[in-house]
Amino acid sequence: MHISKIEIDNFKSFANPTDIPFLQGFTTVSGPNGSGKSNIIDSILFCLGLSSSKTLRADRLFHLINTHNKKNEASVKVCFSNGTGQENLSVKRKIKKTSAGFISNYYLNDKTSTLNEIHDELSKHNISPGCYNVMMQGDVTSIINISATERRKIIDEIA
Amino acid sequence: MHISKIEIDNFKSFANPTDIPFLQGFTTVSGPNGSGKSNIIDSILFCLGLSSSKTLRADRLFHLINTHNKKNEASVKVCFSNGTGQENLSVKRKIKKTSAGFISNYYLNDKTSTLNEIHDELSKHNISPGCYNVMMQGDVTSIINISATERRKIIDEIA
Amino acid sequence: KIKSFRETYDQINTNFKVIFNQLSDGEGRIVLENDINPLAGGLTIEAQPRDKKMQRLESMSGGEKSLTALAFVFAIQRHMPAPFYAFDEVDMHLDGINSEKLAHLIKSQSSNAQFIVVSLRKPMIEAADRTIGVTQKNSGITKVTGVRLHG
Amino acid sequence: KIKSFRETYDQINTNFKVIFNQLSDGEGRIVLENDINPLAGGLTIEAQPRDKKMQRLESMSGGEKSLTALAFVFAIQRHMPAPFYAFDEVDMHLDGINSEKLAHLIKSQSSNAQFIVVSLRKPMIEAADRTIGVTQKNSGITKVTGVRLHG
Ligand SMILES: Nc1ncnc2c1ncn2[C@@H]1O[C@H](COP(=O)(O)OP(=O)(O)OP(=O)(O)O)[C@@H](O)[C@H]1O
Ligand SMILES: Nc1ncnc2c1ncn2[C@@H]1O[C@H](COP(=O)(O)OP(=O)(O)OP(=O)(O)O)[C@@H](O)[C@H]1O
Ligand SMILES: [Mg+2]
Ligand SMILES: [Mg+2]
Repeated sequence: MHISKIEIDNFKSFANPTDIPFLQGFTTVSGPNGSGKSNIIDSILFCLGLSSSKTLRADRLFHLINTHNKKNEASVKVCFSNGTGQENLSVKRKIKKTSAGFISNYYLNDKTSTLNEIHDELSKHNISPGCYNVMMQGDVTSIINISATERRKIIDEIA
Repeated sequence: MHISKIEIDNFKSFANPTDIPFLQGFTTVSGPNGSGKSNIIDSILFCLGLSSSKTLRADRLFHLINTHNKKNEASVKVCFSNGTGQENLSVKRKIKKTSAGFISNYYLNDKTSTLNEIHDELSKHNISPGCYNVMMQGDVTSIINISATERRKIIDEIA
Repeated sequence: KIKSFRETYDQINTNFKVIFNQLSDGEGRIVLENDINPLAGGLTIEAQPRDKKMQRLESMSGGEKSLTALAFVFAIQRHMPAPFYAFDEVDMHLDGINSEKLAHLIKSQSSNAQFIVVSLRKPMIEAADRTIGVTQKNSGITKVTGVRLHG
Repeated sequence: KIKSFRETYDQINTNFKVIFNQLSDGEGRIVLENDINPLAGGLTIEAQPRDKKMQRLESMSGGEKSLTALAFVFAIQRHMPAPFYAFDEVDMHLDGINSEKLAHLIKSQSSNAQFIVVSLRKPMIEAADRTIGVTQKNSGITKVTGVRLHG
């Protein structure tokens, strides 16, 4: 299984709906400073509910909505494929600004879902906040800088 | 005025007494990972009393003493020159492990001195902990990540 | 509970020794602070890059910390593979030689898992199967400029 | 007290505008949260790299934060020059173009102050007057391998 496509709409610096295809194997993402590379990684963490808004460099969730246009919603969809070309799983998350704050909706295989249901499904495939498969910019030495107890807890999660 | 020489003895990875000459202008320091580049910057901060042991990646001062030999003291001397080739100022700091802990001695122009006296002399030349002229590894974005009040305090110090 | 913890710890430790040696030519291992009752203590890492004595984790350099941390992540991956890995500039502290070593390790692992790696450094970009370019030509809107295939 | 604060702030702000534009082709300024009573509020930075809208500091990228921070440091330097500057891998987040811009700025400033810059990146090393090499050939002891002069 691997990520076959990410559909980003109005999330951070992606003002226009953007589909990014991915293949198996080893892909690098490159471009000038400030061009939006880390925002792609942030979009995966946001969509799969693997991190809080604070770690996405946004104080509040609505800072994740693109500021270049008046639309007050943003969404990210991550599609997985199991190598045969067929899509076998997709997760989508949408946030919308409302007068009372904002709403966050999750979709599993295009049907309304909850974060818990999505986390259950993802952990069947070994995708969980604790398995360190996503490393944000500047985070690489964090495993060394955390306390010995927190480091042990990584093994607790996996066991 | 500029740094004309740094004499490092048994400090961190400098097990052998080492004299490093410096010229005016633009000098880069380069070498493989773990070879001792940041330890040179640490030696300046240590000698001039510009930072605590914690920021020098040492929990206690004695972690700054080289672990490759049995000597239980370390020293760093920073010499300044004013362009005519003459040395016009030097600061030295020595730490020694004792049964009761360790002693830290400061020398200004080779005469026993105190940290306060050295700070007074250095601030005459605009060298002080608050003027951001030394940036440790990973610190470059710290001015952006600190609070707005802390950032204003930088101007307070200079005014 | 303790039994399954110990099994997991043993496997990850075995993996870590192999991978740390591959990345930094040295000896490394992960160590329980309390061997009798693991859950009462923490987990530390003893790492000894080539030719050096055992170092305290805190006094390691930026590059040494990066390689040690990555060896730990790959040791977990071998034990419990995730379908994809997304790394954002994990090579930023590495010198030329270590960047190449890491790029080759990722390349060799990429046959069992997908790797999406943001990088500005040549060794990483040249080792990859393909590069996705991003840019913000006009007024701060990100565009994906296409995929360049390698070799 | 407030008078001398305001004078210092005005001068550093003027410097910042010039240097930020030099480094990132954009508009930037340092702003007092409380203009009437500066010591009751903090200091923030508004930065707008070329062609972009004004950004929140927190949402900036690693490279943008580095350039903005360095522009602030140089703005202070112009106002209150220190005899030496020691920078440890301040170019680690920068892409090729921005590394060159920073290297040229340091080069131009190095006629009024001494710069000692630890770097692994080519643009910085090539712009310098000389490079001091360090190595740990045997058992973890740092040796300075000499000074290579440039052009
Ligand atoms: N909600 C938003 N609306 C518009 N732009 C945004 C939003 N949030 C962040 N940005 C912009 O996105 C850009 C940052 O993108 P990102 O951090 O992905 O850059 P990067 O390519 O990783 O750069 P670097 O190489 O410096 O790390 C910034 O210029 C930031 O201001
Ligand atoms: N007291 C000590 N005795 C002996 N070696 C020490 C001591 N303190 C630190 N070291 C060693 O010095 C080395 C680190 O040096 P330093 O941080 O200067 O590397 P660096 O050249 O900056 O590398 P990088 O490019 O990865 O940042 C480490 O290997 C560390 O273990
Ligand atoms: Mg980035
Ligand atoms: Mg270093």
